[in-house]
Amino acid sequence: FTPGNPKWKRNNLTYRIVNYTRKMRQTDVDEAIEKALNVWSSVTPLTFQKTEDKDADIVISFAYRDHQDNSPFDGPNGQLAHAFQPGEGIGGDVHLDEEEAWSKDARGYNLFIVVAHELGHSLGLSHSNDPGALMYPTYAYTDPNEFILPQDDIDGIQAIYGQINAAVQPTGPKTPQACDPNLTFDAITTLRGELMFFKGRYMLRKHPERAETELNFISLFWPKLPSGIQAAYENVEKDEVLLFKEDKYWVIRGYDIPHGYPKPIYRLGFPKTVKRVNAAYSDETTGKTYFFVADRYWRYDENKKSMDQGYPRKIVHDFGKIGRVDAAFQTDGYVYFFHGTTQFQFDPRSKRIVSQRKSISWFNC
Amino acid sequence: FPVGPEAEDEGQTLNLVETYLQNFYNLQIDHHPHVRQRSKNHLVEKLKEMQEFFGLQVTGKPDLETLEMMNKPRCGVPDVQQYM
Repeated sequence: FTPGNPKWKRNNLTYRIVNYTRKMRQTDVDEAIEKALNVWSSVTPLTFQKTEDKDADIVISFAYRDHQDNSPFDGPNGQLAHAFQPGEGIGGDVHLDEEEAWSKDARGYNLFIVVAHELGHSLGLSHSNDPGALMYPTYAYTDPNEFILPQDDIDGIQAIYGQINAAVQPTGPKTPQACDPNLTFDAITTLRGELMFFKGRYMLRKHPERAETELNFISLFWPKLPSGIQAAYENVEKDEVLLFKEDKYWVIRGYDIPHGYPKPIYRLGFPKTVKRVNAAYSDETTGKTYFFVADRYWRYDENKKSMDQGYPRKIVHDFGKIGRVDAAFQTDGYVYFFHGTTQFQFDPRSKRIVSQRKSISWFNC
Repeated sequence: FPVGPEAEDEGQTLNLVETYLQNFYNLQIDHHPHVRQRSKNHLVEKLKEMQEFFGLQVTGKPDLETLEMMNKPRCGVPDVQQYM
């Protein structure tokens, strides 16, 4: 919260857009600002009415360098924008640095994301130190079509203006904590000697030689990838990682996603009855990749580029009682299966589960 | 003598750190020589405050991770101080 707990005395607020950036179409700017206002009005009793009146509560403008508010902008990058806490005059106003590369997508800086953040200040919020929060100080791209206001921000703004008048309150994504014993994963893969644990729009990155676990947005590395990845595996020989969501898959090579992805999973040989893949791992010694779907699994030959005959087979027949597989990866000759907060270590040579542990055992908790 | 590259880097780093902490952590700088040591301590305290906020290792030194964070594009509103 902002010291002094400034807030607007009424819920129906007005806003005015003073000018526009040359970097975007005017309609795209209007749309981005409207969407940003809706981020906050959809979780509080606040309403925002556009006006041309000079004394609008929230005045939004693009400004250049020293723009007479004692906080000059610094040119491209660095400080992108700022806003003032609720109050008369400059209070509530949002200033955007005209020199930034504003956009409606992943290029440069997404106007919607930045305005939504600044409006948090206009309503009385300060910065959050939750790296997944909208009110975190540094810029992080999220596809506007996938954006959901994080729980940290919902809690903050509702503490100032209360909840909406609805039976079911909106909730938002919580930032995964590496040492949360209840942490589960959507997908896991090795990647050039590191481990990548996917969860919602996040990725926990663990390097075997480093003690701490790095938390990043998936979009930081691959802006075009969706959140909620469901399966992933590395083809070490081709230095590729394949990521799966619903009935599509992407190939990533380092930071790049080659042209033509996503592709339908049926290209790999799945029958149309399969709608999504729960987990996958690849055994680089045999060139065989294992795909887990509900209680069955397929085996794919990376060299022949086709599914092997005699599949699908029951998971329980060949891997034991590991239940439905959320995520899997292979390293140091063992396969690690994740089911909820439990992890099974499987020895493909003896075809037995050799140990069981917590899902977060890789994070030095 | 021409400033060596490392000394130049050091000057740039100090400038980046001071500017960042002034902008976002309300660092007050006093360049009078007789209060230099106190200013230096003040800067270290503010640097620790910033590292604490971002969940970095609190070293009081402008290490790589801290400088990386300072170079990230961000909002111009301070992290710790009323913004009027």
